[in-house]
Amino acid sequence: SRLEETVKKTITDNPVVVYSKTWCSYSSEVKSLFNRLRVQPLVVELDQMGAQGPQLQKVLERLTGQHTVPNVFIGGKHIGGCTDTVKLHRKGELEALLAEAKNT
Amino acid sequence: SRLEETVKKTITDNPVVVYSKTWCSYSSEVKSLFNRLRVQPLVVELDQMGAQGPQLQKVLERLTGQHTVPNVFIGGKHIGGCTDTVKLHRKGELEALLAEAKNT
Ligand SMILES: N[C@@H](CCC(=O)N[C@@H](CS)C(=O)NCC(=O)O)C(=O)O
Ligand SMILES: N[C@@H](CCC(=O)N[C@@H](CS)C(=O)NCC(=O)O)C(=O)O
Ligand code: FES
Repeated sequence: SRLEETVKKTITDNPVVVYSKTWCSYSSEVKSLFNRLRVQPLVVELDQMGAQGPQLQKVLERLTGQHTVPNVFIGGKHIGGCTDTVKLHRKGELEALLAEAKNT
Repeated sequence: SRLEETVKKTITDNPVVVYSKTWCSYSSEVKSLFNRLRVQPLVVELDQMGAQGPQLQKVLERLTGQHTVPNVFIGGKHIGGCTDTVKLHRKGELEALLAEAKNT
């Protein structure tokens, strides 16, 4: 679908993408982790785009199997949610993924 | 209002009360903290009670100044949200509040 193509293009064209909801604390937590790492993700606030929000969430669920927010992509790869991203950071693996994504 | 009286009665009659939303991870986090402390809070899921949910949230905002979930009460006292409850636990103050609430 057109929306699916948009999502695929967004995650390919931007090193880090976070699909979020403005009022969700887990979404805020993952955004502030990237801030601390001096990374400027592309943030798409699903609750600020009217009817397209839920449609986008359905596309994300089809593409990733994940219907929850935050939904994080790095270097075009699906990372998962907040806990997944924080775990990678704790293991020191997030920085390598970010460095690799920046150079592509 | 009638709803305000209900909330006041609920927080007086139950040692620990958590106003929550089923799909919110911060609400789940505070519920699982109480679980780990072998405390059985009264949990009120605001998204499972139809139109009463948002009305209850307005009452909670009037009574506590807090419109967000989770909204935690111990021994009739307003504690705050997830981060507030976790902070008290880290400082070792949550157990004392819980012990005091149980005996009232
Ligand atoms: N472990 C996941 C949890 C994600 C999650 O449950 N997100 C909630 C909001 S905090 C959500 O999207 N809930 C909607 C639903 O469950 O339908 C993460 O860290 O991102
Ligand atoms: N620091 C607060 C954050 C509470 C919070 O922002 N809750 C969100 C859901 S995770 C909420 O109720 N958002 C609704 C809103 O902001 O209007 C806590 O730990 O409870
Ligand atoms: S909605 Fe509460 S943490 Fe996401």
